[in-house]
Amino acid sequence: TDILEVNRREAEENRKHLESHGIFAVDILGAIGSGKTMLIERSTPLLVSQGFRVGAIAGDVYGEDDFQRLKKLGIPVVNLNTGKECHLDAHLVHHALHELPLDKIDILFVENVGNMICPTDFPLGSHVRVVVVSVTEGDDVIRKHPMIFRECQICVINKIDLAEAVEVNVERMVEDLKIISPETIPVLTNLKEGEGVGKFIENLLEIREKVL
Amino acid sequence: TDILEVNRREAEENRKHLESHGIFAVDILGAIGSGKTMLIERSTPLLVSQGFRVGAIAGDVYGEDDFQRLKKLGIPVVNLNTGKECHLDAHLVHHALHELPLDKIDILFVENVGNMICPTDFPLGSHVRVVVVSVTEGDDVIRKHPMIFRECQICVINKIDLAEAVEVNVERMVEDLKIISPETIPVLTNLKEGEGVGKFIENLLEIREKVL
Ligand SMILES: Nc1nc2c(ncn2[C@@H]2O[C@H](COP(=O)(O)OP(=O)(O)OP(=O)(O)O)[C@@H](O)[C@H]2O)c(=O)[nH]1
Ligand SMILES: Nc1nc2c(ncn2[C@@H]2O[C@H](COP(=O)(O)OP(=O)(O)OP(=O)(O)O)[C@@H](O)[C@H]2O)c(=O)[nH]1
Ligand SMILES: [Mg+2]
Ligand SMILES: [Mg+2]
Repeated sequence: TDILEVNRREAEENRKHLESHGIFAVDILGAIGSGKTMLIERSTPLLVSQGFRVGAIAGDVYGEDDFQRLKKLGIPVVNLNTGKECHLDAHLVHHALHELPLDKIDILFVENVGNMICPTDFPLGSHVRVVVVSVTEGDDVIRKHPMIFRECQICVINKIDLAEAVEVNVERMVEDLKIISPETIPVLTNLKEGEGVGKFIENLLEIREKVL
Repeated sequence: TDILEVNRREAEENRKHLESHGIFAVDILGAIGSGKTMLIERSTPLLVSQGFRVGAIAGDVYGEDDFQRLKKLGIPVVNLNTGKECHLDAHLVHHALHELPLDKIDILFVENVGNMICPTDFPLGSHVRVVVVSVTEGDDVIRKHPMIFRECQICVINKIDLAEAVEVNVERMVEDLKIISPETIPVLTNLKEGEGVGKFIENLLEIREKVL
């Protein structure tokens, strides 16, 4: 059978499972080191201060680095190692859901493996997909990977504090995004200083209103 | 049949084909935006000044950005788009070899698709594999992807000018490399200013002496 079809069915089941607990799930995608974990680290305190209970799944090929960082936030977290695969799939996420206290979570972040290609074809059952790119990857990163941007509702362009140092034109990146995927909302951030996180949360909660 | 076995056989044929023309092939791997193209852009003039004739294959999922940059170097270049795959394979490279003037090339760079996972399992037939990581990917990038470092003879740690800005400890990255793959030679670079390129070329030519 077609593995993408099997994955799509399991993703659908995950989504039903999440909705039965009133959970809004956010898939965080993007290249290696773009700032996916930092986005969760910066967003969590703001969401908690607004009364939301946050949980997370930390996906990686290997190791517990991200898992340990997210545990420090004091939220329920599960570590998911794929071993060799360059993307999470709905089956792995299904198992992780059984290890989380779903009755104590309103918003669940799922950090995918750092990769701009394969995760696109494997939806996990989340309500919204966020892709995080950093300016340090070069200003051609968006036009080189059109597929993933078309699958995501929000595109965080991170590390804007370093744009000059890598000689990258951020406006050019936003234009590329408009051409490739006009529906996707661009949010510019410097996650090291927490800049742009408010706008990210605003857009996220607007989508949550619409889907739940 | 096993696709990895088929790929291994085709890679072997590529290698024989290259050696029959006296070509030393260098596979450039690494994450998206790590500096793979820039490494070729910086290395080519130094190699040409030492009398070597250089050629290149520019691998990407989509587009001609890298191909156009390498063409500006005045060397023979072929563009290879994978369409959906997140890695080049020996079959694609086999076709590209037929489009290059092999009798006019001594050193061939093959820039792989930006990805730290899948390219590891698909050798292309080159004599040496170089992985380029940048400090902006975070200081955990090496310990998170042990497989690829064990397959590469040289590890370029690039963008060291930005280490402070991303709060990354470069010595820590070099230590991780020593633990994971003691044979792999670390070379620190700031490719924007061309720093470290001389050392990279030195190590590359030493390997070439041994294999050709
Ligand atoms: N200067 C600067 N550094 C940043 C910013 N965001 C993240 N970083 C740094 O970038 C590196 C990677 O950040 P992470 O949050 O680990 O990125 P990630 O996408 O989760 O990485 P992986 O899970 O390994 O793919 C770290 O060294 C951070 O300190 C930013 O906006 N500005
Ligand atoms: N500050 C700084 N910027 C660098 C350095 N090396 C590369 N860059 C910048 O990093 C970005 C990416 O460089 P590329 O050479 O395109 O990287 P790549 O690995 O070929 O990228 P892809 O082929 O898209 O995966 C560009 O904006 C470069 O200007 C460096 O050592 N220091
Ligand atoms: Mg992370
Ligand atoms: Mg490139």
